[in-house]
Amino acid sequence: GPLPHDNPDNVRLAERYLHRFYGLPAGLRGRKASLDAFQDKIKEMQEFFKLEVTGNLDENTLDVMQQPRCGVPDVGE
Amino acid sequence: YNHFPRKLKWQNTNITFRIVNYTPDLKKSDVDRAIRNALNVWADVTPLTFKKLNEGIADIMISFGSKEHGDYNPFDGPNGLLAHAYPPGPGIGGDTHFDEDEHWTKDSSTYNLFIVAAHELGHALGMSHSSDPGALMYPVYSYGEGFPLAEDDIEGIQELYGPNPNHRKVKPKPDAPQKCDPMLSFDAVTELRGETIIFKDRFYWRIHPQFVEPEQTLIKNTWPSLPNKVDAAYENPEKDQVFIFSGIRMWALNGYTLVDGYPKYIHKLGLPKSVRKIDAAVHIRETGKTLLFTDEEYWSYDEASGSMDTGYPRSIETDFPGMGDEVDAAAFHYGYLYFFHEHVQYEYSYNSRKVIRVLRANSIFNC
Repeated sequence: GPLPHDNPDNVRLAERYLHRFYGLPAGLRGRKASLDAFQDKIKEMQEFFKLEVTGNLDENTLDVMQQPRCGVPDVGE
Repeated sequence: YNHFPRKLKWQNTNITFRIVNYTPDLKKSDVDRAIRNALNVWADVTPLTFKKLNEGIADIMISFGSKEHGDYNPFDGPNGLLAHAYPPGPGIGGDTHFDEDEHWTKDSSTYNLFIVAAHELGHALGMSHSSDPGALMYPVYSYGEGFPLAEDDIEGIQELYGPNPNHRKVKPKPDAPQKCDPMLSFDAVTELRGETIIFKDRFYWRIHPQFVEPEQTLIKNTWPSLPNKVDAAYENPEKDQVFIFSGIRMWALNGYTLVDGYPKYIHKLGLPKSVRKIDAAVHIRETGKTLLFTDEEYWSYDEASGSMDTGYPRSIETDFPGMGDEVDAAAFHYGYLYFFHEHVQYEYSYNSRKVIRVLRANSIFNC
């Protein structure tokens, strides 16, 4: 099947997750700077959950993003 | 554990709270009890006291709402976001909101209001999220029985407010074991469809051949009906089943699904009633036998006939020379048996009947 990080739904879910819990700046992906920010935030989230820090939207990372949880951000103000 | 930036906390220890509205999922008295018990969890380990107000403005205003509910921090319908709370402070500080689109319960079915409230009130008192999967302040929901605070949570909240001067006796959950602790020992090791599952205390690590970093999870998060502690486990690839042992009971898993008809007593395998616990279990595909280790002896179970082989139990020390006489966990890979005992593992050649290497038990984690 398609790799997880290719699936646009997964990308949208990840963007919402990282925006809400890791302070990913809102804005359109596609520009290089925001792609880097996107990957940096994935790494931050993977580090927090002690997942393998790859910056990629792999299955384990998506797994955690889909689990029911508290709405308070994990990091930052 | 983590705190909010600037270590936000309440400046006095007498905190007021008010339950502004109620969920229709539970009786009003059940909601009152869940919130009170959730507050007591933190009061047990700090000097904090909580006084309920029935009107007016309290420090902690507790309410149920769905989607946009007045704080421009909307909920998202069923599942996903369950609740949120604000750090100590004036106005919205300390306020705690529950997503009314969830189904709130007082048992293990989702979502237990007491557990979620205890977590959110941790925020309302100044705790941020913890990355310890066994801590109450871990961001992902998990249901657990008993006192919900782990040592990690208690250290965090006492750093803000100090201990309870009356030293109420509490039994906190032990923190999650650290994979690179040199003294780490294992409870059980098994394969599960190509992954390696390692059980330790309330947790298990899952090692996927394609991922370097093992993933640590609460056992009950994946298998709610399994006990908090596993003694032994093995996979029978022919049946595509993993067998889990704890005390005199055993469970069969088909992937992550529990097989009907379990748990069963381990004596159904043909073990005598005197055996009360299996220390380790390992299936050897080439012979179709499963070895079950108890104290200094081991048994051989023939999977095809579903019966115990005659002539057992036999002495571990006699048949597996070169390693101690007790085993915590065992695994079999490519003709080698791996016996784990305390912080050591022995790589044992099944064919040449001798120990080939002695490694640290957690060398499997590439520490």
